[in-house]
Amino acid sequence: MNVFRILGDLSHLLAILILLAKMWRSKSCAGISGKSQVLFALVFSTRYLDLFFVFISLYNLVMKVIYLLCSYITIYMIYGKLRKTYDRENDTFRLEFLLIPVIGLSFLENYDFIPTELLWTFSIYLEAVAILPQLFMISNTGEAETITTHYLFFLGLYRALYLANWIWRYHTEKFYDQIAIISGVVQTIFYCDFFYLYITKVLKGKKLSLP
Amino acid sequence: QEPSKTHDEL
Repeated sequence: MNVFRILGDLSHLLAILILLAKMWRSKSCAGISGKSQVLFALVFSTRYLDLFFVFISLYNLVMKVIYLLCSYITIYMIYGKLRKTYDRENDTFRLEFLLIPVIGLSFLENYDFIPTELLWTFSIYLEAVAILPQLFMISNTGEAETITTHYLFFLGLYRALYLANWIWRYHTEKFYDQIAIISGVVQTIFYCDFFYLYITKVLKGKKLSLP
Repeated sequence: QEPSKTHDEL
C-alpha cells in the first residue's frame, strides 16, 4: 500500500459521498445520470464477488463493502426515493453500445477463462467507460451543477492517482497488471477534457457550461 | 513476473 493508492481510494470514496450528500441535501438527483450509476453498481458487484472467496485485508474488505453499499443507496435514491427529480429525458445514452463491446472484450482479453476472472475483467473494462452516460448527459444539457463537477473531479482524480500507484508498484515490487493499467489509462483520458474545464472554469468560481 | 490473480486493488 503506497500513498498514491490510499489517496486514490479516498478520492474515490469522497466522490461517492459527495454525490450522496448532494442528493440527500437538495432532495434532488437532477443532472445525475442514473445509467452511469447503474453501471458503477454493476462494476462493484462483479468485481467484489471475491469477497466470498478470498480475504485480502480488513481495509480491502471494509472499503469494498462501503463502495457496494453506497452504490446501491445511490441507485435507490435515483430510481426510488428521488425518482420524480430524475432527468430521464437527458439520460439517453444507449447502454448496449457499452455493454456489448465490454462483454466481448472480456471474453477475448483476460488472464483466465473462468467465471470469477471473466467477471473481474468485465468490471475493469466496464469501469473505464461507465462515466460516459454522465458525460453524455452533460453535453446534452450543456451544463452541470458545481457539486456534480466536484463529484466528477474526484472520480477522475482517483483513476489518475491509481496510474501513479501502478508506476510506483512497478518500480518497487515489479508488479504490473496490464488489463487494469490499459483500462485505467483509457478511463483517465475520458476525464482530461473535463479536468481542463474544471480547472479553467469551476475553480475560478464559474458554473460549468459548454459553449 | 506474471500479473497477480488475487486482485488486491479496489
